[in-house]
Amino acid sequence: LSLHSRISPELYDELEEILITTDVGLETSGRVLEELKARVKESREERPEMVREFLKEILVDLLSLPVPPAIDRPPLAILVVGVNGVGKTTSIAKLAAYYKAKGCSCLLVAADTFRAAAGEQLAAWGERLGVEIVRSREGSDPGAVVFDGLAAANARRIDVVIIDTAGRLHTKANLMAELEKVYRVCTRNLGDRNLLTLLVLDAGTGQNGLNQARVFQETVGVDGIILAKLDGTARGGIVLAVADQLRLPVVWVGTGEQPDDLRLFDAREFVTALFD
Amino acid sequence: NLAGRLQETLRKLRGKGKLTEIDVDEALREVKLALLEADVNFRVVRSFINRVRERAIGKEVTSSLTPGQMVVKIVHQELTALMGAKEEKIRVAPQPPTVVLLVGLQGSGKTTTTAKLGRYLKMQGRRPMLAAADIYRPAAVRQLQILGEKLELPVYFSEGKDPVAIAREAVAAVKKQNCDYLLVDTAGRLHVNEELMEELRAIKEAVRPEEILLVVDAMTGQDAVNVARSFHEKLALTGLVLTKLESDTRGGAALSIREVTGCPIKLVGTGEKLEDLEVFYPDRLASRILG
Ligand SMILES: Nc1nc2c(ncn2[C@@H]2O[C@H](COP(=O)(O)OP(=O)(O)OP(=O)(O)O)[C@@H](O)[C@H]2O)c(=O)[nH]1
Ligand SMILES: Nc1nc2c(ncn2[C@@H]2O[C@H](COP(=O)(O)OP(=O)(O)OP(=O)(O)O)[C@@H](O)[C@H]2O)c(=O)[nH]1
Ligand SMILES: [Mg+2]
Ligand SMILES: [Mg+2]
Repeated sequence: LSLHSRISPELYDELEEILITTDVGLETSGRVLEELKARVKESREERPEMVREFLKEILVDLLSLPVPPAIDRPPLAILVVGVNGVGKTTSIAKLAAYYKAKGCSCLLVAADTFRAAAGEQLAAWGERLGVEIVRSREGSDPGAVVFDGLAAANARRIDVVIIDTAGRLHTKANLMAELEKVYRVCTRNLGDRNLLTLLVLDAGTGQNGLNQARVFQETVGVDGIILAKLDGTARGGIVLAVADQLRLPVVWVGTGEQPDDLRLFDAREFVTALFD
Repeated sequence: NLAGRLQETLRKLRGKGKLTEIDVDEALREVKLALLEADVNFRVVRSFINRVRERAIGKEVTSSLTPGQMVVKIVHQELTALMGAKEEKIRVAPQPPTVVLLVGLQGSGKTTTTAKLGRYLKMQGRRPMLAAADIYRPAAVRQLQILGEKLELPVYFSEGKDPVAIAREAVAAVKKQNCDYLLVDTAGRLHVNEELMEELRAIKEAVRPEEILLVVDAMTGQDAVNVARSFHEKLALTGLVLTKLESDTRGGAALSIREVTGCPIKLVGTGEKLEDLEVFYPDRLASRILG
């Protein structure tokens, strides 16, 4: 940021540029800037450097949505969803590593029965992490695999069962209908488990991420977001638009391709990085 | 919505007999918002608007009988010019085999696109071979092998070898099997991972590709320019593939990448099936971006 000697329209323009260039989007940026101007006026603040601090506070507040308590309450079923290639399967491996390290028994369910080598990919992760996996042959019904997976998890009293689904565009009604069916199979076969539905968003996604979140939330009631690939140069500002307009919390952040590249979302750390 | 407002502003503008600078600024502001909402890079938008404004207050508009219409025409012209004037073909090397290298960020669609391109070339009467040079991602080689089997195309892989060796050996295999195209699938990587970017440069040096295609997810946001610029500086890209364009993303990243690298968008992915690959038409994306 350039040095400003006083609070001016240029200062606000510069802050807006930061929000736009980190994919926060026009609508949420506009609303946040209005809130910022109001707060500056109300506080009678005259120091330009304080304006930036106020903005950070507004953004941290916006992102401080309650995280679903279920993440710490096994027995748990985690359904992982999202569009193609965002990082679902890899995030599942990371989640399994996380829960296993906490002493939980885990089971993976390979409910992506469509994409080439999807089952092999998850099986490879299972083998590497020492976590069992429930699979079926390619082309079979994902709902059936989920049913088998939950039955096995409940019979063996597994603490955390994590379900991988095929990537799908939110614009494909038939695929979203398939996902809704998978979700119903989950809710009807949980036993005494909590169900957590996590949507994976790619940190490099533009405004389409908001459409994704909206449609997935309408279809399967998303509880939280995994923001993957934050180790790139994209800042993941789309989650601010998602928090602002859909009130969905970010639960996890993916920072690489290895099993330990997952951490709990920290709003303050995230907002600081937005301004780096 | 923005697209509707833009159409309305441009419609009103077309009808005006005489334009004031306020009319022009108002219209350009709507164009700017539409482009930003479509994920076009902030700085690319700014320079684009400045170019259009310069023409809009110039003689071609002020001396026109329908200045409003002229401005709208300028916007469309500048957008289409930016996207590239016409479709661009996949190159053919002077001597076979033609090597094509597919590169890009994690999850952008490289492996699927490699197979799709193989199918596309086969339908054109070519004899492509695919090379599985992603040794890192679990079951990446399997993924390409399965797709190759579906298409009845040979897939080259060599257990225990590094990606540079695999690519080099694949070229030898292509010549032996009398194939005329080699499509090399590489691991997804961050443009800021120096070691992995160096690996790509080493693959390029080893097999001298005719085409180096950056595979980009059409829903990428403002960061697209950083990614494309880095890959282009390191490798001298020859083209781009935009994937997942059948989604409702406006695809503004394509415009930004084109502006910053000058690379032509050659192909577009329009679905998950192997037949979902099309030639890129620049004017179609221009109208899509403007809503
Ligand atoms: N750098 C980085 N790469 C990641 C991260 N998460 C996933 N990836 C990579 O992104 C690519 C896609 O990951 P997948 O887990 O296969 O994505 P997916 O959503 O399951 O993909 P589909 O099932 O095909 O829809 C792989 O190369 C992963 O290694 C992350 O946090 N950082
Ligand atoms: N809807 C849609 N999905 C696509 C398209 N192209 C690829 N995909 C999907 O995107 C996901 C990722 O594709 P991959 O080919 O595995 O991507 P990749 O770039 O090879 O991934 P890494 O090797 O991990 O970097 C898969 O689910 C593909 O089926 C497309 O044009 N449209
Ligand atoms: Mg997957
Ligand atoms: Mg791949």
